[in-house]
Amino acid sequence: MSAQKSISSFFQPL
Amino acid sequence: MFEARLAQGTLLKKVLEAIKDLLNEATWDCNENGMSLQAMDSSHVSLVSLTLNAEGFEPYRCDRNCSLGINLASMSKIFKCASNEDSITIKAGDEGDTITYVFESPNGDKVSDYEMKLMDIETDHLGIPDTTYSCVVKLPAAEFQRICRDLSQIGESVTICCTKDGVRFSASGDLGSGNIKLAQNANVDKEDEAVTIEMQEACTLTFALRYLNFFCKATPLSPQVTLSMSNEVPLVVEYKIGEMGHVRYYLAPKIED
Repeated sequence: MSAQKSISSFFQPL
Repeated sequence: MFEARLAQGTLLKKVLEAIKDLLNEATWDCNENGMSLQAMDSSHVSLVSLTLNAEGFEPYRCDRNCSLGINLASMSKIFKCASNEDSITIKAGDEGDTITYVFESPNGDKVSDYEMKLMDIETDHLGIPDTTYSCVVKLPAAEFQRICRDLSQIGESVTICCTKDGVRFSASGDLGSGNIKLAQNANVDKEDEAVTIEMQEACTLTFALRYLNFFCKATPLSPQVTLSMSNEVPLVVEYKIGEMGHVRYYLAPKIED
């Protein structure tokens, strides 16, 4: 099984 | 006052088709440099970043920076009322809560205008750092669309394995498995049909096909698509928008539990 990470966990809010 | 006219209105119609199934609503940020949009899909798995440079419009006027909150499904509905040959002008006043689209036929005999309500959208912009990717694959956009569609028959995810020899797309599911290998072929007669790979380091990543199929809605925008990958970071799928900009989709890789 594989899990999907949120895209926002890779980029910092501006 | 914001006003931007694009003679080749069909490009804007294609831009809308490329994002409207992934994003319900988004904010267009307008400044003197052009129009841009950044938004995550509702499940926050992917991010869309779109740029249309001011130079691509004639005329382009943006007296002060503005943010136009738009329901993209509504915008797409209205853009369907424009013919492919029409020019499209987008207008917004400084204080108004509406946006106006004007469609004009090439000989100017038919002019239509549509007004649409703007929305208040809370947007958090994410900083996307400049990244050097391990593998950058360029391939015909139609080929990538075909691969994503075909492998969706097999499984929910695709594993992309990129080496200097080529790129392999693999999927597996209850019925079995499938692999599609593309070799590098930079020497083909037509540039648009080339598959090219720039590789610093081989990489293998797995992505949800559901999202890649959404990204492939941008296929009519560009003959080629660029996939930029590094292990454990989001994939970037980029389509050029004529000479005037680009749409980039970012998708987080799937990770083993």
